[in-house]
Amino acid sequence: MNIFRLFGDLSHLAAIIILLLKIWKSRSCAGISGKSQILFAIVFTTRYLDLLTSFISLYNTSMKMIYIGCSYATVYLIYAKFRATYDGNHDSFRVEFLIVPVGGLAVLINHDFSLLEILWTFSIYLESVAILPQLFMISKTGEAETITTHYLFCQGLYRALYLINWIWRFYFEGFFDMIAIVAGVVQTILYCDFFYLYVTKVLKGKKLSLPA
Amino acid sequence: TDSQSSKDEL
Repeated sequence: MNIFRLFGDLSHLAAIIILLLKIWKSRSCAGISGKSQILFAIVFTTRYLDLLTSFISLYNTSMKMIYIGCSYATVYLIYAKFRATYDGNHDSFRVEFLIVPVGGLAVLINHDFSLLEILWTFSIYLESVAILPQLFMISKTGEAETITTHYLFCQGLYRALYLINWIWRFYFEGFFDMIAIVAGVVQTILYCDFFYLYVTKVLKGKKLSLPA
Repeated sequence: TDSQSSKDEL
């Protein structure tokens, strides 16, 4: 464990908690893409099946349980409890265009052709594009609530910090996982446009609104 | 293999 991975995990945890609290407190999921949240629930489910087979550490196990629990709770709030506030018209990204290619790639390019490894690889590839429905929705509505931009910033920062963690681990431990690194680079690049808007607008107190 | 140790990451 190094400082970059720790702060990456804390940033990810913050993102998940911010979103859950935003929906719970405002009793509304306006502006939130339910499709992205379903993809994240799939990412955690397929990646953390090793909860059933191996124990790494209390930290590892508890964080995985929290991620899975919060992601399913968020999906439940969006599609069940506060479904009346769900903006289905703007959440129209075709996720099958993500899941099918990612599934195919996971079967073709992986470290080991075993079920757990292919599911893990699928989860890594899916996570790199899981935010697209949310970014697409913001481009369609042309704006995002400030709390949603903080959620997105933490979500994007987490994998950026993981990239630094992988540089650190390569340099100090001689370890690298090309699949995780390439997917992590793609994932972080997808946030660049948002990062620019976040820094130039939200951090200056303005509302994030895209030129419609 | 190297990928095993990336399983200790979240």
